[in-house]
Amino acid sequence: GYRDLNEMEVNISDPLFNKQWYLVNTGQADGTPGLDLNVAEAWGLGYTGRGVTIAIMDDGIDYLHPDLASNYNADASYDFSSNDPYPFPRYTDDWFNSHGTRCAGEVSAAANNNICGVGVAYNSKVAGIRMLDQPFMTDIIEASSISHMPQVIDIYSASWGPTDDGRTVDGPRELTLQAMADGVNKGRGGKGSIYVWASGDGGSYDDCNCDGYASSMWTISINSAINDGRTALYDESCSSTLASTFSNGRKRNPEAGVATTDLYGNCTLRHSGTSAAAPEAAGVFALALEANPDLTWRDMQHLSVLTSKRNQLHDEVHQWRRNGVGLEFNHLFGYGVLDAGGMVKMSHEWKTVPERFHCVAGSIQDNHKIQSGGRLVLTIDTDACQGKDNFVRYLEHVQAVVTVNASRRGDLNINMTSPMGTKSILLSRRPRDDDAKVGFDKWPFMTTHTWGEDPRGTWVMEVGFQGPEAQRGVLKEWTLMLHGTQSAPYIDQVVRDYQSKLAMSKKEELEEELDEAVERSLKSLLSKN
Amino acid sequence: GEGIITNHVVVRLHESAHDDAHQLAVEHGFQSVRKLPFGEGPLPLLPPMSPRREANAVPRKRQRLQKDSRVMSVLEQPGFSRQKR
Repeated sequence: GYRDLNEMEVNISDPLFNKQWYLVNTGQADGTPGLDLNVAEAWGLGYTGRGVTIAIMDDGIDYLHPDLASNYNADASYDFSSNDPYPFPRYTDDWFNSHGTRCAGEVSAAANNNICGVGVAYNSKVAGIRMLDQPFMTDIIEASSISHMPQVIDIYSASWGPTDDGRTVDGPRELTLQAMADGVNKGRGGKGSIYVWASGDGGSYDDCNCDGYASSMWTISINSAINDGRTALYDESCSSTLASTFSNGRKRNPEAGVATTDLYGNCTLRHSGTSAAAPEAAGVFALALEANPDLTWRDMQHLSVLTSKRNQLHDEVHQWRRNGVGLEFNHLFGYGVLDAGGMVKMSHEWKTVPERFHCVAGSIQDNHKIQSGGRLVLTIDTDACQGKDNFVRYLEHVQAVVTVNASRRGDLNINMTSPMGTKSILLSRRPRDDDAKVGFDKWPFMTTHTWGEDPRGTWVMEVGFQGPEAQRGVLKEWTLMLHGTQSAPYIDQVVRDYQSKLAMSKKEELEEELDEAVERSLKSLLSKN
Repeated sequence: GEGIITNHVVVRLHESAHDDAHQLAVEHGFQSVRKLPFGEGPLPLLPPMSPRREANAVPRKRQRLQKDSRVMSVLEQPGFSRQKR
């Protein structure tokens, strides 16, 4: 279904543009032609991010950079590391504070000015929030950053988090949680701030469900592929990842890196690490917001699920699978690579999704032993609060709030299977995590893999140990939280492409609604007779 | 779990004292005060410009703030680490 690259005239003259394979992949550095963010189609339709502001929460931005200055939104910028309105990076001789400037270039570097490359949303505005460059992080700095000017800033991009050492379990504290909740409820005039998070650099030793920012329902967690569709060596994997973009990550070839702006007016070909994933995604979301400024934070997640593509992404460890309503996902890539063209087309005619409801589907509170060599299997039967005001019929996010302790936390492995048969890996083995004291205390393991499913029925959780030595543990709590809509979210959407996931999902919903209507009328007939 | 002492201080003021926030900050040796756009009251007091020396003075300042009748509560702000990706 891909269009020929030559069909898309992309008249961009910036010197590094041909090296930005994540924008238009013509096979640079042994890459796979066509494996990119498909921005050419979005730009061709006239969407370049006009009127949208993206904040880079990081170590600052070189707002004097000639490729960033014209798109810099000074009024929406602030420096919480030094408490002033000038988030210019602090100089170090190893350019340690180039991170934010590189991320900014991926979103908003200006086009056709003969400097460096171009941003995904090259006519958007970029704000700098300097908040990483102080001796220690505190809750108030994070909360202040995440709640900075929520009526002006549309998208917050974060390429940082708890230490990715494969032994940390950490997330937002009290004020930051309040700030996020306030942002998604009141930001952007009530449509909700869009938080984009790079899922982590811990590689196969870590699990991004242990990162409370990335695994939050309120953030869109983005992973990264390299230019030929393989995983980056530093990629973590987890069930809360929603979609993917690109970064370097496996090849020595400098051209396989991410080209962007660098400190003091320079350019770089080597922006490495999964940090590029978030700003690239933020740029795609900015294009979607230009196509439809009324999109809510939930609309953006629905659009990501529906328009992301498997394309030629390949994960050697986890298979691509389909969930109960036919949506294809992968444990590392989520629903696939973002497709800017597909997203802006669908955004343009998108009708905001119905109201969201929350249902505590069930809870197991007594202690259950976990032994090596066996698996603890628990089930929760639920009607998803049917018959009550908060009935959840079509899933968005699902959380398993779990309290568990073990003699070696890293050897724990938790899976959960939905009534429609979709198995999510909530926690993978983390061989470096030797914690035997703290465990997980009411930790909200989140999965996006059951998106769109009917949650009524039996949910199965399996807990076991993987590792060379015998371990023991106790699971003290499993509470199942369902989040989603009561009415079908896609039934009223306009379908243009009958091969699309939207078309498939809408057809599925129509059939389901018809079946249930027939069932209801039969029941009422029988009860009358 | 690191819980390192920092010179960041957050206070919740009594309703009646909200207008005195800046005055209170200056009296207690802070640069100014910043209102957060969420919640009802957490008002972070901004430290003066020399964070390292200030870090030892913070416990003493915190105690004085807790005794101030305009202050409802003082929220601890322990430091923890975050990593660029």
